[in-house]
Amino acid sequence: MKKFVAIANQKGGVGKTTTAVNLAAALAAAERPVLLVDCDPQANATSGLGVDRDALQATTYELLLGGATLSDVVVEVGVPGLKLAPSHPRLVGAQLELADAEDREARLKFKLKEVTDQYDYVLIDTPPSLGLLTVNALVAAESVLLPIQCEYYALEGVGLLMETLALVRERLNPSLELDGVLLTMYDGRTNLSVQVAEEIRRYFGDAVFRTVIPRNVRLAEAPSFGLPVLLYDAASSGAQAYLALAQEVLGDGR
Amino acid sequence: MKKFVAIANQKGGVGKTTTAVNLAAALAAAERPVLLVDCDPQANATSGLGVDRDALQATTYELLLGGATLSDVVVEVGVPGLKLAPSHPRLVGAQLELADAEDREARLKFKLKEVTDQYDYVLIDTPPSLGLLTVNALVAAESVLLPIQCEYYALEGVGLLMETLALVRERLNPSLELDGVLLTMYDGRTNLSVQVAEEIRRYFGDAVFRTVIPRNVRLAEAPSFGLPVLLYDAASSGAQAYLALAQEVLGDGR
Ligand SMILES: Nc1ncnc2c1ncn2[C@@H]1O[C@H](COP(=O)(O)OP(=O)(O)OP(=O)(O)O)[C@@H](O)[C@H]1O
Ligand SMILES: Nc1ncnc2c1ncn2[C@@H]1O[C@H](COP(=O)(O)OP(=O)(O)OP(=O)(O)O)[C@@H](O)[C@H]1O
Ligand SMILES: [Mg+2]
Ligand SMILES: [Mg+2]
Repeated sequence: MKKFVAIANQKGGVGKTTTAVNLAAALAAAERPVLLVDCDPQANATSGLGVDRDALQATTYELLLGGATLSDVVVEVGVPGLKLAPSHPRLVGAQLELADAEDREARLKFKLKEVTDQYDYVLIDTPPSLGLLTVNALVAAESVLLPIQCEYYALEGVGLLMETLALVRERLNPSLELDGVLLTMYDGRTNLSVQVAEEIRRYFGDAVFRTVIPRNVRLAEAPSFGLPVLLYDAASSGAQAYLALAQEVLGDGR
Repeated sequence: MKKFVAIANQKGGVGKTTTAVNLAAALAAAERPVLLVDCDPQANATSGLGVDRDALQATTYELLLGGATLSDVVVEVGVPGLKLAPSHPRLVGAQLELADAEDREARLKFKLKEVTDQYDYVLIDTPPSLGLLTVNALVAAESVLLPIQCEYYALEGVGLLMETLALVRERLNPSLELDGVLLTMYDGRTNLSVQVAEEIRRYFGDAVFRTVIPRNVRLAEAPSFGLPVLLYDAASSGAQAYLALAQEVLGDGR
């Protein structure tokens, strides 16, 4: 895995935030310091790590639009080795407010230049759209990790997603690589999951991570406690899957 | 339920498209003619009803940007009483292409003026964002139906959603009403679902539909056959729930 990784898919609810939060925590648990950047106005990664978005002075909004530096924004989140650049719903305004700016697609990339060796990985969570915030993440990233839910509508969106990546590579970030495709919410008891997973493997081949994230209610419960699943229920199948994913990205030297 | 209804929630994957397709089919089955407008570039409602988006001359894109009229766009979908204004991924460009247009928020409303008595209901499916396409739907609509998944992150997004509705009401569509809040993907076996449902009822009171949509794999399978769940598996709990919802909106005279 590259150092700067965007977690993206314009299809909604496929497990982008769940992957961002839990992979970040699993990498930190493997003693690889991680910065998680929440680039979604929904600020789910922020609350999923127990941070009260309304109590913050500076967020990703101030980073992109307000002149804040990364060190103004970054907070601790009670997980050793993991820090967060939190978001806030006011980030919704970024698309319009940045519309006329010269460097509008490269704001995040510019601000992340401040990152030095204190982090081994920088993961960026994105909203379910192909707008300016997601483009900022794809320009700042060296590679992109694509969570794909094992269901029909998510499969359908893959074409649009790959076209967008190709466009970003052509015009804005020629070195953007595909880090891998992560199968999420997999339920081996349903034909649907099995068939969709097969289809995704046929389309992406080796780019699909060997680790598959099962549907596991513990992953959905953990955010209501403001905890990554590793700290909420380490023995759960969800936690074990994200630990395995961290090992896979570290071991393969992808 | 009003005649023109937007189905919206910026949180991704909460069941907007599943509700749009299956409520539309259930209303048509109750002999109330329905037009479903797919206003999402992902075009999931379009493929969920078996329409090949790449085989179409005119879609919502041409309606909003290309001078097509509604009758140029509308297609049959093999469900008596239900017609579709299909979408296509090229609609992604609408946000930028309409950015400078004078009437950019009211394009859809203007085009839907063509609707006469041939439809009792016009349902509009929207993407998971608060951008121009969703705003167009909220301006064209008389009321909005909010699907909310019974999970933590979906609950968190309610505040942002209500703020956006208030803004649209204040500036663009003063008569926009809340049609109701629909609990989706409810799984009574998990504490998470039960707790989130309680919280949503506490926040919204009577605005929550009595009908609750259960998590039911048949709802996720049906789109891969291009069918609403009523035609795929009418006896399933998912199909029964959307039939009950149709009865509730018709019976209450909401
Ligand atoms: N493997 C899983 N098993 C069970 N529930 C899951 C799993 N992964 C995610 N969830 C739950 O499914 C919902 C959608 O996941 P999540 O919010 O992470 O997706 P997302 O792609 O970030 O959504 P959005 O498009 O809105 O940003 C959440 O309620 C989350 O808790
Ligand atoms: N009640 C349900 N039970 C089981 N699966 C469901 C249910 N409702 C929706 N689904 C499935 O969950 C996924 C998300 O639903 P859907 O695509 O309708 O949500 P959406 O809000 O339209 O998503 P988006 O934000 O991307 O537009 C789909 O794969 C769908 O088939
Ligand atoms: Mg998310
Ligand atoms: Mg949808």
